[in-house]
Amino acid sequence: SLTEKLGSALRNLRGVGTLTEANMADALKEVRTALLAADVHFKVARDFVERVQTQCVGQEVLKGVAPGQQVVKIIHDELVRLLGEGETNLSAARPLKILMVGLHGSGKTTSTAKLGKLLKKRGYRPLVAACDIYRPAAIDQLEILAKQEELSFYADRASRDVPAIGAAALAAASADGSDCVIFDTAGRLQIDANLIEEVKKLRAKVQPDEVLLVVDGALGQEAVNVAKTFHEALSLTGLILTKLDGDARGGAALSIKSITGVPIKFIGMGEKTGDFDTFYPDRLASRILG
Amino acid sequence: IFFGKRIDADSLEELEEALYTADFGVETTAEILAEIRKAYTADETLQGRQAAEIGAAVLTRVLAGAEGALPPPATKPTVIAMIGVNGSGKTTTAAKLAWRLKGDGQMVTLAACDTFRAAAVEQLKSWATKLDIEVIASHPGADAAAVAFDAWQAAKARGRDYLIVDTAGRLHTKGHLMDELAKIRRVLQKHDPSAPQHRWLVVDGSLGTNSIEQAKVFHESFGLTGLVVTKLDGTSRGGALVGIWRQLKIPIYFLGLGEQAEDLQPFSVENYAKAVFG
Ligand SMILES: Nc1nc2c(ncn2[C@@H]2O[C@H](COP(=O)(O)OP(=O)(O)OP(=O)(O)O)[C@@H](O)[C@H]2O)c(=O)[nH]1
Ligand SMILES: Nc1nc2c(ncn2[C@@H]2O[C@H](COP(=O)(O)OP(=O)(O)OP(=O)(O)O)[C@@H](O)[C@H]2O)c(=O)[nH]1
Ligand SMILES: [Mg+2]
Ligand SMILES: [Mg+2]
Repeated sequence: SLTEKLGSALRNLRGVGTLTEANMADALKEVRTALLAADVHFKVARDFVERVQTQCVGQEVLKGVAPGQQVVKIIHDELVRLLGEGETNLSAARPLKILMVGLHGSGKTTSTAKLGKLLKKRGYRPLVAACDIYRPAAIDQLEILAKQEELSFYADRASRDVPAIGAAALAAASADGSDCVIFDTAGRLQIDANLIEEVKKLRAKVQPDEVLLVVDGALGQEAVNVAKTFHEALSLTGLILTKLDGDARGGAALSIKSITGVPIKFIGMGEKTGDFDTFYPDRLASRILG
Repeated sequence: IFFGKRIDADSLEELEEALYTADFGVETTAEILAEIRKAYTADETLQGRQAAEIGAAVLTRVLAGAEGALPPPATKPTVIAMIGVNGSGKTTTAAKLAWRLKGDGQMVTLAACDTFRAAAVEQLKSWATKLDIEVIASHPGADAAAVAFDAWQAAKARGRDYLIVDTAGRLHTKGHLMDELAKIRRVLQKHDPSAPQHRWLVVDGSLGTNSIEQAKVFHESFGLTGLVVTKLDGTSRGGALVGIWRQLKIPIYFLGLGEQAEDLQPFSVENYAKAVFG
């Protein structure tokens, strides 16, 4: 574990003076390695370690506490602070409009149904809108999930105009008394100019209160470029981290949070629509540190 | 005196960053850097070259033998099973592969063995209709192994060359889902001890080093004979495939480079090395 590795790197410091750049060098290398092994972005790991160094240097080595544990606590607290920053609640707007975006296969459609289920529990009357007109049976997938969760559903299988489908979904929602609309969209690469343009037009058309980037918890180093581009195009309001029921460490979340500042709002921890929860920074911090 | 030049610190830093940002991960990055240091000292043809050229040359050597190539079907039907974690691209890859084999003049059947996820069968059926390829499916909630067997029987009776089995996404951390895979294999083996002849892990190329862990666990439980890395039309470079190759020696057959039927390319070590360091 990282605590053990740091303990070994700092074993000469027991109850002796202060933490310095020199006597922390090996320990900080271990922290950087732990973050990189957790798929934290190369530059984010470096910047985080520098920040930790600044916090640690000059601190008294506490008596009765193993130096390794002392440093891990500083790191853990800094991670929790970083990960938990920002508005982690959903907009209080009513009707509430939420746009789900992200790379292929990240869990958007499933998370749309999960979020609908969660908001229904909170007293909303959600409608889920099928705005993925490309993937074979994407509309069927959302329709089945909507039926399963007893959520209102809107789709137009004949339309090739995504912003128009979005507008029509809003009209359908106001017609049937739904006070929350969640728009599921197609997977898209951040470098696909046409599809980025499409989702920008959809955003402009439906004016969502939340734009949530759905990210696979195991996403690698490109998490930064992906999130940056989506953020610049759409002004993201939150992140959903999925598939955390696996054993990926989830470093992409730290990378995205530190570079874009977009708050993490929800996590997906399973394939069932109930496997969804609001985000707790201390759990993710422990997971990233391994 | 004749030990050759040492590669300089700046070049090594440059290479280290290139490897990390390509998702090679801690272990593999350290190993490749060690290989680069060794090779640079011993090989005069590398000395004085740009860091990128050295990296590509060494990576090419590291990946020697990693290109998988499908031999002509020895048994009829030769079964190719697509397995992997949720959302990696199995269903799309199954369709792409079926399309490619059909284009080669092979008789192909698809088996819709994801009986769990919403509209999984519809998704594969939609592909099958579009590509005019036969698909065998059952009802949602049916036993995946039973569907695999029905599809195998049908493919055998009709003299098909290939049966491509699409399976449900499953995280490698879920023992009961890994057991389901083992059951699919046992059921097929009862009727053909060699089936599925090809057991391919489909890995999302945008993921980090967790793909290496995925491969280890799937290999332990199912025995992998091949790898497909998808979504490399994005900006990720899929570096986990190098770790998978080094640790498990599983050949890489194809790369997924898009969402259409033709977006499946045979894996080329040379092109990949260039993509990582280019
Ligand atoms: N284990 C697990 N699986 C998940 C989770 N969220 C989604 N999935 C699964 O991941 C796969 C992909 O989910 P989808 O909802 O289809 O992903 P998507 O982003 O809509 O995919 P595209 O529309 O093709 O871009 C499915 O098999 C889901 O059941 C999660 O939190 N845990
Ligand atoms: N850009 C790109 N998208 C891909 C590629 N391969 C698959 N996809 C997309 O990734 C998403 C998921 O693909 P699927 O084939 O449904 O993945 P899967 O592994 O069968 O998913 P589950 O069955 O839910 O586990 C879809 O939107 C596909 O179009 C690829 O090579 N490039
Ligand atoms: Mg979807
Ligand atoms: Mg599938």
